[in-house]
Amino acid sequence: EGQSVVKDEL
Amino acid sequence: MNIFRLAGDMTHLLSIIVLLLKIYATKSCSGISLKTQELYALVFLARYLDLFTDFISVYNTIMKVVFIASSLAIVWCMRLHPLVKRSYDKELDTFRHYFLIGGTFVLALVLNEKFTLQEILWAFSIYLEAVAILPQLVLLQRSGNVDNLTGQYVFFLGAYRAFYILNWIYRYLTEPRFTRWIACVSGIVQTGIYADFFYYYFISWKNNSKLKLPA
Repeated sequence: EGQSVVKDEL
Repeated sequence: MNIFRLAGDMTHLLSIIVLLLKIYATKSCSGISLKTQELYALVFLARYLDLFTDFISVYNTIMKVVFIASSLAIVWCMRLHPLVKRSYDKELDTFRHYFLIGGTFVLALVLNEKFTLQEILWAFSIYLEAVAILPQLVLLQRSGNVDNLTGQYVFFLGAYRAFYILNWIYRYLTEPRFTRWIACVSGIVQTGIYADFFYYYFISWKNNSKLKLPA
């Protein structure tokens, strides 16, 4: 866990 | 991807197209704050570092390239284009935007999702985007009358983040573990900064009068 959330937004 | 986010991205793209149209069609950048344009170029460069490392989708990659390229092109145009740069309101565009850069960077060092360079720069870009419009709004108040294209540019720029707030609400309701507090809170602050502009923009549209911001 702790994986930074994938930034799927612009 | 949901309709709110797509509407937000398209509105954002529209604001850039309107700005490019104004500069290209009138060969003038009067009423446009170079400082705001520089801040936006910095926002995109700091946020889209993952352009070459994380592939999300073709759409995502294309839009990132378009945003970076257009913001740099506008800064180049206002600084170096022989014809356009003459119309830059240098004496009106005096907002000390370096404070915005410093302040938001310190905030990003303190408030971020993870203390890594990429996450700190991402948070920095989110905070900086929230305040990047300030030099432009100050310039509009100083320059009194606002030409239509500039008014539309600022309006679409404010509207796009409002669509993103709807997108975050939608994702929060539909995706079990969706939390993006940094972007949400910053996006609400950003949209709030436009509130008074939206008010005067609506009044001028209702009265079909010229948009005037009180000094």
